[in-house]
This record gives sequence, C-alpha cells and structure tokens, in this order.
Amino acid sequence: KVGSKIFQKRYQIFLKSLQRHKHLNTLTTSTNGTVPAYYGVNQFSDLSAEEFSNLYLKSYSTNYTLDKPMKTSTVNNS
Amino acid sequence: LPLRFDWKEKKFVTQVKNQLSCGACWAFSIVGAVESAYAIKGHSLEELSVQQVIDCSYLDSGCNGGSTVSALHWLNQTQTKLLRASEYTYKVQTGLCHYFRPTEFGVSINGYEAYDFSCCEEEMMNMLINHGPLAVIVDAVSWQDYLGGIIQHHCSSGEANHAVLVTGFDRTGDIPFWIVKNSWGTTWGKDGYVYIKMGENMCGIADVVSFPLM
Repeated sequence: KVGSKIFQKRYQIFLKSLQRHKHLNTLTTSTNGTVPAYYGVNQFSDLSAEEFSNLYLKSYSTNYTLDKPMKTSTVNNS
Repeated sequence: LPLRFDWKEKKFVTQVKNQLSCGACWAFSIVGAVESAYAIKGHSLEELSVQQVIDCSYLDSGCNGGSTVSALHWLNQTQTKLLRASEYTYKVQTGLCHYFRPTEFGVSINGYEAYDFSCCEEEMMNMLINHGPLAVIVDAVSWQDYLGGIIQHHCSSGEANHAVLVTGFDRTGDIPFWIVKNSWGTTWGKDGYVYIKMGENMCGIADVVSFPLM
C-alpha cells in the first residue's frame, strides 16, 4: 500500500537505484555503429544490490578439479 | 571464422526462461546448452527440465546455487536422461529428486568439455561454432540495471556469480560482442539477451566455458 512501511522502504531503494543508473550511464562510450550498454529502470529496480545478489547471483566456480583446467575433456580422458 | 554467427538465428536455441526467485542460473545455463546440442545433432528442439537438474544434481545446491561444470559432471556420470520440461515442471524451489520410469523420451550426454579461454576468445568462437552454445559463468553484479547495448565496463573477471549461455557473436561493428542468453525473463535486457564485448574477457565470460558432447 502507498504510504506503508514496506512501500517507503522499496521507494527509497528505488531512488538509490536511479542514482546508480546515472553513475553507470556516465562511463558508457559510444562508438560508430555500436550501441554501448545503457542502464535504467527494470524489474529489479526496487531490490537493493544485496537483495539482488542474494536472490540471483548464485553460481560459483567450485574447487572441483574439472573446474579450472586449461583443457579438460572426458573424451580425451577416456 | 565468420564475422557474425548465432545459433538462435538458426533456430537451435529455446525461448528465454525466467528463473524467478530461485538461484538456479547454473541449471538454466547447462539445460540450455543440452537443448541446443541435442537439436544441432539433428533432433527436434525440445524444452528440457531445469527442475530435474535442480532436484537431482547432488553436487550442487538447487535454488541456493551451483556450478555449471559440476552439473555437467553429474549429467555425464549418472547418464541421467533429461525429461521434457512439461513432464518435470519448474517449481521455483528445490524439491526431492523424482525418478520416472524409463520412457521413450529423455536426453543424455556423451561427455562434456570445460575450458579456460581467458587467454584466447578466438578459440572460444571456434568451440561455439563447432559444438553449439556455451555455458559460461560471469560477474553479473551490474546486470541488475542493464537495459541493452554492449557491456564494455562495470564488470570484473575472476569474480563469477552468475551462469548464462553464449549463443553467438557479432564482429560486424566497431565493437565485437558475444550474444548471451540469460534466464531472467524476456522483459530484462534485450528480449532476455545481453551483449558483452569480446576480446577482453569482459565479466570473466571466458574464465570457465563448458558444453556437453552429444
């Protein structure tokens, strides 16, 4: 509900994300024939960076020996 | 190598999915790679079950995260047959691994390969063309606000936190870029895709590159 605590919290996060977009867009370089990355409001704009990270950035590189070789092939191994 | 190549344009890539509030990007990435590799081998393009990988890949942590390479290792080691997505549907949470009676349909892999291409993205292009879309892990912190265009800044290598699928590349313009399928729905980025500058291991896109063998 507009005016509720949760609304206020989300709105403050949203305002912070607008600041972040401004910063991200300042460093984009335009080159002939290509569109540089641009940043703005999307479905994640009312999530803090921490919330976003905890929800969506969950892939990792394990210590698994097969994870970091220059080349690992099960075909070559066999 | 061609200036432009994209498995999506050749109709070998399934629709962009939305993982919603489940941190299983790693499963979406490798299932996307298996779907495409299966179709490239001459079969029909099928939507395969991400939920099956989330529930059953014991080397990973379901919606709490995982690794593309360990998921491929599990698929290969167990020779698990991936069911159609419609048979083992997406639940947005980790569940118990369901075993189905052997049916006529199921896709298994014949091996997999995993590379560090941080030195040599030209080789990565070669692999893409010869084997199909590539599962990669990237630093996606700045992707929270991405709307479109080619990412050339605000990304680190060696700090991977998200898994995606590279479907192609485009070197026809001044800035060559990878074409990357994400799993945050079609309203994110450019119809669910993101473009990343080639040649500088941007976002660590070439650090851990893997794909299934069919």
